[in-house]
Amino acid sequence: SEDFVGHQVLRISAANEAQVQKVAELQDLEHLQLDFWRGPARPGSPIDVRVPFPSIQAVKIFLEAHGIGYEIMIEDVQTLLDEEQEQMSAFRAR
Amino acid sequence: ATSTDTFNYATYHTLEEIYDFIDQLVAEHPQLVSKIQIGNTYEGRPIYVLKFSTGGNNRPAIWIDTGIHSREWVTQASGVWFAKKITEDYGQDPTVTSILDNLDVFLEIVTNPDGFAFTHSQNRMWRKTRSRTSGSFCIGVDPNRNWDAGFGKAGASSNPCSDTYHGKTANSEVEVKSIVDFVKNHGNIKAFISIHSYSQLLLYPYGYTSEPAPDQKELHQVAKSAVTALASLYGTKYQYGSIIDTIYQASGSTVDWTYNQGIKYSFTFELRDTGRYGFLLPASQIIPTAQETWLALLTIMEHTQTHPY
Repeated sequence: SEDFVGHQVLRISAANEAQVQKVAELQDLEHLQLDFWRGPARPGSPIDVRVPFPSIQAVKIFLEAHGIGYEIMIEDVQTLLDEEQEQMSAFRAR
Repeated sequence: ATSTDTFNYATYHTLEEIYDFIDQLVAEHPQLVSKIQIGNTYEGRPIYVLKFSTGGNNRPAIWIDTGIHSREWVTQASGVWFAKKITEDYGQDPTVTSILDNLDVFLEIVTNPDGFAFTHSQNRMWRKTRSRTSGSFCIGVDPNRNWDAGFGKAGASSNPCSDTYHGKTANSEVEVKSIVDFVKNHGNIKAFISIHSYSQLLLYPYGYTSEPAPDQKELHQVAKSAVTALASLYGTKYQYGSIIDTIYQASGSTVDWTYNQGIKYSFTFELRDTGRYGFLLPASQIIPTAQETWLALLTIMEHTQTHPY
């Protein structure tokens, strides 16, 4: 199974069109392996992106360098997935 | 589960468990529910649609699908709950009874079975189909960019490695083509509702163009009524509007195609969560999500029944 240990989901708040465009540039950087859960659309519309652990620092530095606000929506994706699996297993066992 | 009464609707299930549930529901309600196989997936799995019908010949119909994006697990789980709800409410609830006495309902619970199986076995975050693209090592097509409505325009990717890859041609995905053939052959589908997660939206065409749909005014009113009904249960707030105005440009999407086929009441939902769990909505929220969504579905279905065209 694919491992999502250390992956975070960031909720990015682009305040203006220029910031939206900056975030859109991230989409083209394939080496970062970003997974946009909600893509860049317009200012004020939240952008959610799953960031693999090795890319977290680069993405956060990029956002901070351009003054783009963000918060961590999911601290560790794998932790949530483990909980999900445990819950499913528990119901099956029952 | 030994019956659909003991089935656990408050947990996520595998494809096999959902297919067993479908068989069980059909066995319990043979006069109301039947199972139709509309095709096979790229990897050979059967694609099933539940038909709820009280008789008649090719009655006007309502289509509901869940799970075209495989990782949106709350949608398949809600689809299971909807199926059970229909069988419970027919003959009990006057609205559901009236709808089913006049229209058929088709429900495709797992619209992307290969992708769904893959989310359970290998990659929980998988969204696309599992078809191979010649000349690329990347797998899968976004089945919500593969319809013949503005196909390949802005709002979809031509990169096979992208999560929004539109595929080589419209309907290249058998999961999409199976629905296209079914809808065309049926010829009397009056409402088409495609259910996704997340971000709490109820959307209508168009996504590929900023031109307003000819029926925009009516669709907007129906959407407003539907989200009002939805919010009446738990206060969940939805935005509504056209796809392009409310989220972003998306070409080749399901309901743009159905609308262009003449299915006026074409809607797409984005279910619960505004930024806490995203696609990883805890199972404890399955039933509340399904319950509130059901109220919106009923509003659209009832409007379809009372506004024949």
